[in-house]
Amino acid sequence: FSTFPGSPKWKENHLTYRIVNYTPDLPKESVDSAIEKALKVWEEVTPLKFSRRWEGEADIMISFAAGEHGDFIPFDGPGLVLAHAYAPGLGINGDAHFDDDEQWTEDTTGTNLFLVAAHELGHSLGLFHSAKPEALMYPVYKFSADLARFRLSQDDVDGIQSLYGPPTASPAVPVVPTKANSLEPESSLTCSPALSFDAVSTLRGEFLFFKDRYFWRQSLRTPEPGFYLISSFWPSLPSSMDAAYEVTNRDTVFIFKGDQFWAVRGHEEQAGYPKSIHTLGLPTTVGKIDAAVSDKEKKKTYFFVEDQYWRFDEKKQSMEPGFPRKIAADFPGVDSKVDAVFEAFGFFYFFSGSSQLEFDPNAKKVSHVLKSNSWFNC
Amino acid sequence: SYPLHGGSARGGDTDMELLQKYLENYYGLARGVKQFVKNKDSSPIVKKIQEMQKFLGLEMTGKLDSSTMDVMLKPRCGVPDVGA
Repeated sequence: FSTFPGSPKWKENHLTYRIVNYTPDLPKESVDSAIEKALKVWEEVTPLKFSRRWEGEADIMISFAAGEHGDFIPFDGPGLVLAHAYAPGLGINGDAHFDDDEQWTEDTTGTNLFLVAAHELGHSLGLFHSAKPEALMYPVYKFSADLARFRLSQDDVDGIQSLYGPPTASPAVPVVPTKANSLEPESSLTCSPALSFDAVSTLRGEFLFFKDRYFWRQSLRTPEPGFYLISSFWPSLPSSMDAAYEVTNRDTVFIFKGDQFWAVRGHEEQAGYPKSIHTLGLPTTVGKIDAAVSDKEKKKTYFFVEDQYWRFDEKKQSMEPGFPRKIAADFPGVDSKVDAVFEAFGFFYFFSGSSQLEFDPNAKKVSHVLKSNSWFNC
Repeated sequence: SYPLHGGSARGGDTDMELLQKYLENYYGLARGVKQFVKNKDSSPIVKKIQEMQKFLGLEMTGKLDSSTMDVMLKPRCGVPDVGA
């Protein structure tokens, strides 16, 4: 790794950022989410914390522009230069500029905004380029990056920690104090090829895998997942739950068991729960659901029950007409009972027993078959 | 910020012009001075080519070979690879 000449760095650990404008290539929520995830990459391995500004000056101003854009370093049209950023400091320093002549995407069919933003924000924090091809800070863009398994290289971590040191103790989601916040699972359990899950969900860029009274918490930036008692975070949630899903624009995870469901925001349990699943519009003939996932792009939530599914419109807050439909009809290749499902990087990941199906909703086909615990880097 | 004038080759730039721009933009090659001294391994541009090849993990031939050309044409970050 290397740092800018003179190793400029931010004096404060709490930095502000502002998304000044948006690319027409992606919905605003996708840009917001990509930038948040990119900042979290560095937050996870340093004491740094980022908060968003919506107007005025921020330490890191993020903008999209084409050609000449006022810093005497014009972009060059499609291809070649994708973006650039400035070392920590006042004014334009710390800012990141993205070439809007590129095709910015959430997946790797175009130029993946999350990957480029994570690299450019490395510059905004003081990293220069790395000569290691596996490093995020390597100057040449890697289209083939496997987003589902993205993580910083040791070189990137060494570089940023040479400027800011390692993270302080507190986890991203505050832990409710109990005697054993983080447990040590029976080591053969986490990497058992037979491992299956009751429910899975995203939570603020991390992944939660629920089983019995416990859950694994996997961040994209740390190789091993944390392992916790559900009750150490959310005392009133049930164990052996049926389903869980995150509605990102409400920053809320919904947890289902039997004909009831709960809501949590971070580690805070929301008042007024549990509610009956039938308040969502599921028929009374449905006594429980098997799995659920909310598509943040389409703002639709899918409830899977045996070989059928219902679709819920998050904007109208009502179940859509024309359902249930056969799962296999709209998710070809997802033929067996679904235990759990979440969405990541534009794919749906369906869990059934010890198997996991990566489903590409654009191609409408299963793109990978994996072990259920493939996210744990066994 | 770094004085990166005009990012990349667009239409018509010869390979050598592309190389010169790349080395000026990312490896601190002095701008604009006629750099090409035929067959002199000690020429500044050969040294810069070798510096680029070393940084990008290529064989340090000091020549504009095809694998070097391939990497130069790949999308990248606009920040230089070596600091002034």
